[in-house]
Amino acid sequence: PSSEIELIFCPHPLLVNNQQYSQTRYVKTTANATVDHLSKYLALRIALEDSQSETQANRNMEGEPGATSNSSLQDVSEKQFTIYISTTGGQFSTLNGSLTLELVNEKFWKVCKPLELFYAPTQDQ
Amino acid sequence: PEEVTVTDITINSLTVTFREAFVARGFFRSWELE
Repeated sequence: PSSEIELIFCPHPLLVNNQQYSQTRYVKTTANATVDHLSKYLALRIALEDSQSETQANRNMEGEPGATSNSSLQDVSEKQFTIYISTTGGQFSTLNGSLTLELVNEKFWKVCKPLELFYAPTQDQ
Repeated sequence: PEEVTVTDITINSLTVTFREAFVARGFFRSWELE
């Protein structure tokens, strides 16, 4: 069984508008998860949260329960995110999708604290 | 934490489980040790 990794997942301070995604996420997963798993997880969570907000807004406007829009959920879940890690000098390095979080921890982080990563929508969408 | 969301993600037949909480305290072992 793979060991567990603790992650603090924040919006990229330079690439993400505060109003777009402001939530810091506290996440645990296994060390064999890859950056691609993390990216897919984020896309799914944000799509679900956006869809729930939209449904709530519909309820408030119409005064009755609204249905979740499957088409909008699909659209948003196709959104892709790039994952970054902070390096020395305030720079950010893009993490390759095939890297496992265990490798990221060993190669870039090296301290006994939750692994701090940043996310932003992939630029070429 | 009062609520933890559990989500499974599969890529290339490898499924991993993510657990997410609204707060770190009570969820992150390493913070509890500080």
